[in-house]
This record gives sequence, C-alpha cells and structure tokens, in this order.
Amino acid sequence: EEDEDIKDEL
Amino acid sequence: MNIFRLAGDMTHLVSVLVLLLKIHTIKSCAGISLKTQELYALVFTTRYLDLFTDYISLYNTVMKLIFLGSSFSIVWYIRRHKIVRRSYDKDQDTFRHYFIVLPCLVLALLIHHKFTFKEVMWTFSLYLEAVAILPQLVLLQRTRNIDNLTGQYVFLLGAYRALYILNWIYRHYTEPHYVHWITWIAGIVQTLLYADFFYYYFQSWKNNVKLQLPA
Repeated sequence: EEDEDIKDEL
Repeated sequence: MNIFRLAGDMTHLVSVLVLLLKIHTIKSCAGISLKTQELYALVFTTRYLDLFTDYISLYNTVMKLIFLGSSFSIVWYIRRHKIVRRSYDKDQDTFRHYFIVLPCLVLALLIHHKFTFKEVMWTFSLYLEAVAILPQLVLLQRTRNIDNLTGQYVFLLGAYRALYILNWIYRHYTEPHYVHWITWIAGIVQTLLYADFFYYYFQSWKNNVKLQLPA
C-alpha cells in the first residue's frame, strides 16, 4: 500500500 | 520546499493581501468579481480539509489559515460591509457559479487519483481553482476599465501558478515518484487562461498605457 501521498503543497 | 514554490506561495499571498488591503483601505470593490472570490473561498475550503488532520509544517498550516481567512474576509466585505457592498457591480458580475462548479465536480468524480471523499474534494479544488478566475476576467472585459490594483491582483494570481509549474518541473527531476499529473494539467490549464491577460498586461505596461482588454 503506497504511503498516503502527503499533500505538502498549498 | 524549493525557491519556485516559495516564490509562488509568496506571490499568491501578496495577491490576496493586495486585494484585501485595497478593499479595506479605499472601501471599494469596484472591478472585483464577487463570484470569483466566492469560488476561491470554495477552493480553499475543499483543498484544506486536512487542515486539522494532517500536520505538515507550521508554514503550511499558517499559510492555509491566511488563505482561508483572507478569501472569506474578502467575500464578507463585498457581501456584508455597508460601504464596500455599494460599489459591487452585481449587474455586470453575472457569471453563474454552477456553470463552473458542476463540471469541476463531475470531472473530479470521474478523474481522480483515489476515490475517497478527501481525494475527490482535493481534486475538485484543483479543477475549480483552474477556472475560478473566469468570472473576474469576464467582468474585466465588460467593465473595460481596469484600475491597476485589480490588474496587479490578476497578474500576481496568474504568476503564482506559473511559478508552481516551475516547482513541479523541479520536483519531478529532484524527487523520485513525484507524479501528480492531475495537478500538472490543472495548473497548466489555469496558467493558460491567464495567458491572454498577461499579453495585454505587458502590452499596457510596455506602452505605458491604461490596461484595456478587447471586448
């Protein structure tokens, strides 16, 4: 399970 | 964080603060589309649903709060402030919200990375942000007069997304697995929408004439 792609952009 | 993204965030921040300051100081929203401002408030609301669930960094949280706060303040000023609301041109600012919101919602339900509520809302906010400027551009073409604060506001708004495209290119080459093609396509469409405005903005700036958009 790919890690939750963190939305680090605004 | 890279210089393109930081520059993009700062440009975006300045654009909303320029607008808020204009409305607050001269107590007027002439030339400003309430429709676009309401769409931006919706963009930030659906984009930042993870505000209280995922902590990324202080910078990320603070910027999200500023964007949410400023966009809702601008909508409040134009809708509720007893002086500002008088300068709102509701007869000209007639773009129908649902012409923009519904297609973006349908598209987000069809094309997304994952079919979860947060992911679909986030994708919806990307599509919505790409076209949210349309009511403002239509209003500028109708009213034809663009005071330079509004011109600067639209220019900075377009510039921020163009800087983000450079950020995505940079991250694509420096970070493995950094693939967000939906973000890239939405961002490119958004920047292209500003392209003709940019053209006329530079023409007016170069010839030092008042910014006029062709009808």
